[in-house]
Amino acid sequence: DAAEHLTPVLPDGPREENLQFVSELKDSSGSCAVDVSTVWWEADGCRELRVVTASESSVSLWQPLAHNHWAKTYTWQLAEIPVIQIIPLPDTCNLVCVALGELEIGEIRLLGYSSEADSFKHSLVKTGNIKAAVGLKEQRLVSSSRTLQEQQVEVVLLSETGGSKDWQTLMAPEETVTAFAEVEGMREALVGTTAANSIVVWNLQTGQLLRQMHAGCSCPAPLCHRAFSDSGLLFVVLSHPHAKESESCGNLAFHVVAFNPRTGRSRGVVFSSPPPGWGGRQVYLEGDVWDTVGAAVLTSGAVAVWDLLRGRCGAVLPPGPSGHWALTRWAAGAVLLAGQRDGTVGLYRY
Amino acid sequence: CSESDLGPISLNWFEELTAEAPP
Repeated sequence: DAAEHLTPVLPDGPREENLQFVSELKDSSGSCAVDVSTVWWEADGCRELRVVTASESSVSLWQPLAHNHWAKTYTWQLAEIPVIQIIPLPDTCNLVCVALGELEIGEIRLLGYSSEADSFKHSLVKTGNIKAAVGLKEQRLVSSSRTLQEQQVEVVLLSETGGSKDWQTLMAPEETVTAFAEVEGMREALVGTTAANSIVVWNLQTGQLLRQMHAGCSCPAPLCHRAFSDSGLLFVVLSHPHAKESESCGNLAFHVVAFNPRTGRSRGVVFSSPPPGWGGRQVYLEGDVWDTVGAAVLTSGAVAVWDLLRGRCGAVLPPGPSGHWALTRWAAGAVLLAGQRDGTVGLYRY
Repeated sequence: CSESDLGPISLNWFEELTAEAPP
């Protein structure tokens, strides 16, 4: 019913078929789902992509079976502090990183499997008043945390067995860092967004803060998802959670901004806005970016997918019969995961 | 984006900013 109302207002007609249903899994534990992700998992010489689901008190690993079925293979119980999110770690295997806390992240743990001991385990990586944490390539984790006096920005090198091998402190800006993104193709370059609407650029090897620039948008507190450098310009994909429509800031979901790191000047390049919904305006709640596509959960309970380089909404997944979508994440190979609070996760090919 | 919008562009911006930034 929702799809019927939604598709006629999409700019180029109905495009729900751009999302092809692949399979579904459902956690029947009855606990409220807080996040979903995927992880490469190697067992018995076979490496495969598995789904990870998180509730407040547990994190579960799901293995693909024949005929698009899924089986829960293990559950880590984390009863003391609630799980807030799963932190994806690119190019790692057999490791799941989770953030735990009450309103903010209080600690980060690695969940893994020890083949020597033939047992699942978890280990503490970091504690503190953590504002943002993002997994980087080559088993690195960057985080920002605050004490009363100062902010600490730190990169931890994780070991294969789930410990921390080494760390590097980055020079912290005064403003709180809310998100990080590696600059693709530049191993030592990292960007971050701040709560005061800035883009920060670091040298990961030296820890130097190279540049702090205005994010080039009046929407408050953007989050960075991807960054790449081309022809001397730094392109950053930003999202605007809970952005309200106003004269100064349109109803944006994602936004590609070009920065000249030499001058600090910026210009918005492509804007991706939520399609109008059947009940009026829809606003971006949360989302994820993979390659040149962005996916987001909107206030209507639908998931929308955009071509970020054209600013075009390419598909809309209406709320399911059992409820609204609450989470959306990309997995390798243009597979979209959409999760509901009741533990249902749908996998779609885009 | 044209160069006039964003100012002079350098392909080596990362190395240049690293050399100029406080250690």
